[in-house]
Amino acid sequence: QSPGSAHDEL
Amino acid sequence: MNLFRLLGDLSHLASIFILLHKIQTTRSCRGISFKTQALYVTVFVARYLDLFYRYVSLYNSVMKLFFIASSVYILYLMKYKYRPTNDPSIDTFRIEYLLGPCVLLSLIFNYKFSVTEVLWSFSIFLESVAILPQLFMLQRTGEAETITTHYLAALGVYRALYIPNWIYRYITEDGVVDPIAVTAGLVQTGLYIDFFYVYFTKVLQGQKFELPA
Repeated sequence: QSPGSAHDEL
Repeated sequence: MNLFRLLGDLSHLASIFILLHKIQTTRSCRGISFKTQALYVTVFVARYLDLFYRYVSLYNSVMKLFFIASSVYILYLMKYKYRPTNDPSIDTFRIEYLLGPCVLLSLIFNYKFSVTEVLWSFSIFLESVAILPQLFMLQRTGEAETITTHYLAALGVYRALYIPNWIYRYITEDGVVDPIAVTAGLVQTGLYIDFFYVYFTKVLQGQKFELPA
């Protein structure tokens, strides 16, 4: 999983 | 994906359609800050570079492409098609005061010191303040067309809805939290508070958006 959960947000 | 984020994204989408509608129907970009729109292009390009190396979902990719394309199109409309209606003399916010600190912050706060991650952080920080030239312009002229205030309200709602989205994700995804996105997001939403106050107390009551002298 890439760091920073908001990476899958817009 | 949860309902808050979906509604937030749809509100973001709506804001762009409202802005396009305003420009096309009034055949004018009066009252719109070119600087803010240019900052949004910068934000989208810097952040959505991940289209090339990270696949999230079809929804995610389509939205990203739409946000890049529509923001560039809006710049084109302002700079070429409706150029005479764009008045740079009232769009005077110094964006170097935003860009400089955002570059610095992204170099310090990022999830990995790599080009793509620093650009991602930069885009998050820059988005949080990109509306300032627009709000500054509003403050300066003291009034706005109603349609322009709907555009700003939709943008503000989009940001506001991301906050319950993060709370929801924290609860349902086992304590997951993105400190950079959340901090910048809170700042960004905070910037709309003054605007929302006038919007709710005046525009939604059928009055014109006017700031007290």
